[in-house]
This record gives sequence, structure tokens and C-alpha cells, in this order.
Amino acid sequence: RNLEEDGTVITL
Amino acid sequence: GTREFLTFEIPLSDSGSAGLGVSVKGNRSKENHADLGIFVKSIIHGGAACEDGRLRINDQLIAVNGESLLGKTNQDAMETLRKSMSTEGNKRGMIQLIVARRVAKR
Repeated sequence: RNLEEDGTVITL
Repeated sequence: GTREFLTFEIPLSDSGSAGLGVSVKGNRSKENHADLGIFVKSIIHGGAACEDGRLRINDQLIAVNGESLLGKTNQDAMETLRKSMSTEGNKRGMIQLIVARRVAKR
């Protein structure tokens, strides 16, 4: 699949 | 595959300060780096979402407390999530999420 993480993660 | 849309109202602990107990990530297209939305990365053990039990890793966040994230850049969507959690969430003691989930092909 042509999906990748953009590197940003936040905790909610 | 197809996706189903689900609406969850997740109660926050009394103080609400611990939030949902969920970490979310931004995904993008490998080809052209187009933003493809915000997805659940992890559900923190013992947190509000974990206790509620319905949210799943890789669910895509579509709206928070009635505010749509669609059409926003990943960065704007995350800002919307952050703002909505702090103001709206604590006032109502719960967070309403609309998520999209891939349905396994039968």
C-alpha cells in the first residue's frame, strides 16, 4: 500500500 | 476494501485531565506525500479509550466533537483535535469521535 507515516504523532 | 463509519462517545475520567489516552499519527501517500489523514497509532492501557474498548489501532479519525477533519492538512487536523480535546472535551466530560474503519473482505 502506498501509505507511510508523516512522522507527526500527538497524544490525546 | 470498503470502510465503515462509526461514532463513539468516549467518557473521560472525572478530572478529564488524562484525556482519551490515545496517540494518533498522520499518514501520507508515498508517491506524492499528499496527506491521507490522521490514524490511531496506539491506545494507552488503562486510558479512557482503552476502558471504553471500542476504538481500534489504525481507525481513521474523521471528526471530533462534531468538527470534521476531512479536507484539512494533517497538521490542521491535529490542531483541531488538540483544541477540541482541551476545550470541548472537559466541558462535556466526553469526546465524540467519528472514525472510519476498513472492513475485512468477506
